[in-house]
Amino acid sequence: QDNWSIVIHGGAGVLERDKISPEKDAEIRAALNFALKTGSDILRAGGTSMDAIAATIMTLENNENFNAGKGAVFTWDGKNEMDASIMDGETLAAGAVAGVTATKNPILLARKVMTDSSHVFLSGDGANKFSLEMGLEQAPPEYFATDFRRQQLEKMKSQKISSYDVDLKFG
Amino acid sequence: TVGAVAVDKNGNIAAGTSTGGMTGKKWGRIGDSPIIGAGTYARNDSCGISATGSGEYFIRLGVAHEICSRIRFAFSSTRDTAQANVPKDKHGMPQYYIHSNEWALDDDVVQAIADNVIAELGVLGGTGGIIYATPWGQIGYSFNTPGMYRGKASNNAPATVSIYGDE
Repeated sequence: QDNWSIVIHGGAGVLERDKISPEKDAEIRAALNFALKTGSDILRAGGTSMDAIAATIMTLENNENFNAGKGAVFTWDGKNEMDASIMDGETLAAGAVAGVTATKNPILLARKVMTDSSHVFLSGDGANKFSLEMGLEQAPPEYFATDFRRQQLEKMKSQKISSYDVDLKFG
Repeated sequence: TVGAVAVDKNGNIAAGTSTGGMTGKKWGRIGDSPIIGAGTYARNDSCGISATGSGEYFIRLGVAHEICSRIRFAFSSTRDTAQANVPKDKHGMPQYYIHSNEWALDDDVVQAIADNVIAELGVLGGTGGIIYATPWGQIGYSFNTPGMYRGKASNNAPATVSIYGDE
């Protein structure tokens, strides 16, 4: 059996040609291609689907064009609070985290919850502490924060528009 | 929000989702991304799903689990007739997910199930989309927004990435 497959997403919204510059379009396609290649290489070599999706999602978390990890959107209070989950279809094992603020790659923390705890879902300060105990790479607030996302929050507050407008109409 | 679903050479499906959530969120708001069954789900005998969009609606519908369940139920008739010949896994359960066209659901059926659940999401007022991968090799998307950053690849198809809805 040599069959393998992978599918990815980087978010949905009002993504129209006249709203995305050719340069940004190319940048995002390159990032998606890199993510696909990362996962495909693992699967082609006989790696597990768990390893493939974790590595794939990490590349997207590390790319500030996407709302995850570096480049995550801001809360009302000007912080970056991230959520992630992962599930193994063979065993139905699952792990999830919510409101984490310092783990560089939240998907790895979700996986650690799945593999190294007796729980499924950790949140907030507890999840942050678990991340430290697991020895996962940490990052300071300025790593996650980007000017583009800060401008989105400021636009939302100054124009009294909804988060729906910001997230779906403006990326 | 970002996500990935994969099927490896052993037929094992995994799904994951990661997000910063919603701009300007208050009160510790959490969407569907970290909720198993809403934004993420994987089960070897049906499918893997990762979702993106207005989380409250995905939670109410349990979108990821709903799609997987409908696929599992749709497969049941084929399963029942073929069960005697299906290899068993270590738990003694039929390995329907072994890559085999003999027991596969049609591509159109899988896509229709995903589209129907997203249509239902839209009726409730939700927007967004999902990616799916099945044990029979189908990979794809369904979304009700003008576009979705997305891509797919497999052992028998080259990698493709898309952004806009008409791609």
